[in-house]
Amino acid sequence: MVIALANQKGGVGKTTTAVNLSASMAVAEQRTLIIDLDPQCNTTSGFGINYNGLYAHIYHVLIGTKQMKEIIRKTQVPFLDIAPAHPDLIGAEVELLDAEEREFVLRKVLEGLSETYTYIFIDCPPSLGLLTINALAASDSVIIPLQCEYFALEGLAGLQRTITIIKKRLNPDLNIMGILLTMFDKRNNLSFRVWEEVNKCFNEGVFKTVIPRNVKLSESPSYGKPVLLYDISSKGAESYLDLAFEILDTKGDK
Amino acid sequence: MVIALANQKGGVGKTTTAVNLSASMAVAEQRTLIIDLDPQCNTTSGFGINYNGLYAHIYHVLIGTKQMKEIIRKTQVPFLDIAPAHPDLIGAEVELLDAEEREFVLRKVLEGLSETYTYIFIDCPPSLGLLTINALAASDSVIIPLQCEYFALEGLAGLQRTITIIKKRLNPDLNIMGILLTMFDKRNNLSFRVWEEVNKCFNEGVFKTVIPRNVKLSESPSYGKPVLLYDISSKGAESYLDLAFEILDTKGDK
Ligand SMILES: Nc1ncnc2c1ncn2[C@@H]1O[C@H](COP(=O)(O)OP(=O)(O)OP(=O)(O)O)[C@@H](O)[C@H]1O
Ligand SMILES: Nc1ncnc2c1ncn2[C@@H]1O[C@H](COP(=O)(O)OP(=O)(O)OP(=O)(O)O)[C@@H](O)[C@H]1O
Ligand SMILES: [Mg+2]
Ligand SMILES: [Mg+2]
Repeated sequence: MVIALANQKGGVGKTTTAVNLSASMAVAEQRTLIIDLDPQCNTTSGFGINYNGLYAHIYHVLIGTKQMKEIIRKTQVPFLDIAPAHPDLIGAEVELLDAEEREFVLRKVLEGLSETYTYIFIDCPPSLGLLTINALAASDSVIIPLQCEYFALEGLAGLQRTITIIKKRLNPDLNIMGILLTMFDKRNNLSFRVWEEVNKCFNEGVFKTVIPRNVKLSESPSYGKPVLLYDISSKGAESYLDLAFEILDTKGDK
Repeated sequence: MVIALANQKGGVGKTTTAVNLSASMAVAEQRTLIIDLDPQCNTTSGFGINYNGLYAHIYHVLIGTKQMKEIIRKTQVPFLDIAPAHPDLIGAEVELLDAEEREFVLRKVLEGLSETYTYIFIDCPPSLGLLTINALAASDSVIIPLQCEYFALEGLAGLQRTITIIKKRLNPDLNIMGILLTMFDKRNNLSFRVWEEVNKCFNEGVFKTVIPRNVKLSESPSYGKPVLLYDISSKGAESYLDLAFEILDTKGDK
């Protein structure tokens, strides 16, 4: 199953979810691959990989000079591999414009990988450009991380419209797996207002698991590791393990 | 003076700074214009404007069907006008690719406006695409909002490289007015680590004013007003007024 983490709103927890949900799935012994499709390379550095040292990364695969198996590497978490990014990806947005079937470049290179990996996660940049469109065209499902803030709520309707268009034109099988509320702060009334509003408007389209604001989640990337290797007892680590099991329970994999 | 708020990292406080710094400059009786160049339209809604009701906005100006003076409107703050955005702006990234001198479209339409406005602020989207490049090519200075978080710090070197390239190729007068630390949380050690690191590496290129994490700043957009109209006594309102006076003091305007 291919799952994109997408939201054009910036800083809502796409990368934090990609890194920590993929690690939690691996801990549940699901063969997992994480693909970093953001030129910022935050997922790549979240696993302690320095993009400067990379001679093979996702940009090479998108422009066709390397295959996926040449760029995939192990992470420090068993059952979890990564396809790292590089800042060269910035060029891919323009270079892909002239490619044949430019929206399906990623989908084509992922063919066959579902035999090796049960879950493939794709971390997207904060925009609706060709990189994110490629991710949505290649995915079975999309998880929408949503910060418990006003601006994040405002952007939701626009994002849903975009996903509907992608579903109609590029990928009829794409479904929204759920909206994931992130950085929930129980001291802050706004978090409760956003929680109520989202649950009212989207009903069962919202994950029961809510990710709290937790400093260990923002510290762990500076140590180059997912939070469950940095501080397994933290609320941050616990909440992403809960999310992994919520997904596994609904999918029937135990 | 034209000032861009830019950083490809998402959620670092570009919009919050654009809205509240422009309002603070207006309170200091400086004729100010705020331009929303982000298809998310967060600056536009931060002033209570619903983009659905707009028949004239910045997209029309970029594609050449309207002039700036036809789209500029007053805000609820005296001395502050706004050039609002609309989601159609998403299309501009691709449509501008074929335009003549596509990086200078905004610069050309802003000519002459500096006679009416002492300060013109431009809120940018979280990417380094043509919209942000247009903003940087049109600006005298750029303010880099930087969240006191690890991923934000990581992206800084890349952003500086981009600004150097823009300066060399498109706009030799562009200078970095300063790095603005945002969402500083004195309960969180990471904030102090980022503050030390940034001041060590960039020295006088960092504003003395630091914006604290303050719930009034994230609540005020849901009431469609800058924080100084929502809660003038809040730390959030105070810090943006301090920033305005720090800029005015260095520029010599009192
Ligand atoms: N639950 C949380 N608690 C505390 N901090 C968090 C949490 N989730 C994310 N963060 C921090 O907030 C910032 C934004 O999160 P993140 O970078 O994951 O968002 P993003 O959507 O991937 O951003 P971008 O749009 O730039 O790709 C990061 O510095 C991250 O460490
Ligand atoms: N100092 C602050 N204290 C508390 N909340 C803040 C502060 N600054 C910004 N916020 C909130 O954090 C979120 C991100 O800020 P903002 O939207 O201004 O960032 P941005 O860089 O413009 O994001 P984008 O990259 O999506 O354009 C918003 O919900 C905003 O209300
Ligand atoms: Mg990210
Ligand atoms: Mg913004």
